[in-house]
Amino acid sequence: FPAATSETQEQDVETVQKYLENYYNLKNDAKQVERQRNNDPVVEKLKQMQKFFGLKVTGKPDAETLNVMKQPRCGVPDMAQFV
Amino acid sequence: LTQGSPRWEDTHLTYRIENYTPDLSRAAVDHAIEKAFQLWSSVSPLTFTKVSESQADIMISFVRGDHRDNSPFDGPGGNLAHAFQPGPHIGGDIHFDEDERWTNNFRDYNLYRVAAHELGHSLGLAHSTDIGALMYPNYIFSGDVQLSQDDISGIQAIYGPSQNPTQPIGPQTPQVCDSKLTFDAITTIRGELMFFKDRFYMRTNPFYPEAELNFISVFWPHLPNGLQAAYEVADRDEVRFFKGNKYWAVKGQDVLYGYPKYIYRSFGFPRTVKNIDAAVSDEDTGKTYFFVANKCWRYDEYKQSMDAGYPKMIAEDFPGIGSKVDAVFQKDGFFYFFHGKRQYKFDTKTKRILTLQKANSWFNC
Repeated sequence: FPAATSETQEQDVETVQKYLENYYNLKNDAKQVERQRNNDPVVEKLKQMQKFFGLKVTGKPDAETLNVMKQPRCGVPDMAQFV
Repeated sequence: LTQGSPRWEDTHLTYRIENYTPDLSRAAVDHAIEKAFQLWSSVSPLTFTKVSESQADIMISFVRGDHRDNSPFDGPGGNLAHAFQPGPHIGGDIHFDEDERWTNNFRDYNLYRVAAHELGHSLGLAHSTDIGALMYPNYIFSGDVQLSQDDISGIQAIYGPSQNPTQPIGPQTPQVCDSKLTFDAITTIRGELMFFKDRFYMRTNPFYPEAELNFISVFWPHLPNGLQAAYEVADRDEVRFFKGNKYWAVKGQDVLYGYPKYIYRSFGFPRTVKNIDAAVSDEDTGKTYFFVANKCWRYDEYKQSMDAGYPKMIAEDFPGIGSKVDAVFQKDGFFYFFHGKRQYKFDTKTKRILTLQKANSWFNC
């Protein structure tokens, strides 16, 4: 998992994982992203999400990013089809 | 637009509300859903007809947990609702999470607001990165539900313009690094600076380089949009917001009881003054300056009365800053005056302008 800050709690890790699966297609794309650039798919997806919300694109689950992830929202993904 | 640009070929669509949440009366649910449809039909060639039986293009239901569409809901909070892109069968359908509390007011979550968003998906729109757009993914209720220009451009890109003779336009969200950015009001607040424009506030914080932009209603749901002036009385931990001939006082996020009040009664303005352009309170002297057109008044916060000899022309007390002020605040003893895209740093002791900057110089652009 990306080198998250030390105080990132266990549930924050889970929040990030679940959020990226729900709204940024993490699971389905993971293999593809890994193959292409041998990158950690979570970091890539986290950067996508941070870019979408105009946050600082760090690839790390900082407090601002976690705050956005915990806000109530629409269930339709931001980066994938919903069919 | 949704990937693949799905759209309805027929622009006359039907919808059916399959079941009702117990949180609201049936009439309130019907009304909220109907208003959401009207929002989109008013800016496009789309028309919507409510049917009570059989299959409709857009089927609307309240469900909870796993409701067999491969996208289970998650209990209270989190995921509020979802909708499917245009197409047959489940295409276009809208599901609201029954584990939420649905309301027709400020309390979470306003059904009309969420329905307007989900309907955007049913018609072919995806999420927007514009925080002022209805199609922004996160729930923000600013008190009124209106399509932003981003929403209107999106739906018209799919279905073309409305048959409305006057093309509808929507509000644009301010861009903090737009060099043409101007402000309605600016105030200090508990050591921070807050800039106001239309429905939005902007603020910087030392820990985060990007300026934050969000709806004013996030902090003060009952303040009006389009504030005209604001100032802080720091030793009372109070901020006063002005619009028209009224003003509100807040302490932190709480609007103080008994507001809004009239500026005539509280400050002694003549009735000819219809609104305040800008205001700032000098922490060192307890004198508050109000700017109205090309004049300024001075109010003594301790005596709670206007000083004699006012109003004066702005140029008498503040030479060089021009004859109109949009906004003003005090920081480190200096006054910062804003007019259009310009910002003047002014030394009230020497009555001299020290620097001239762009209005958005505080946003690290």
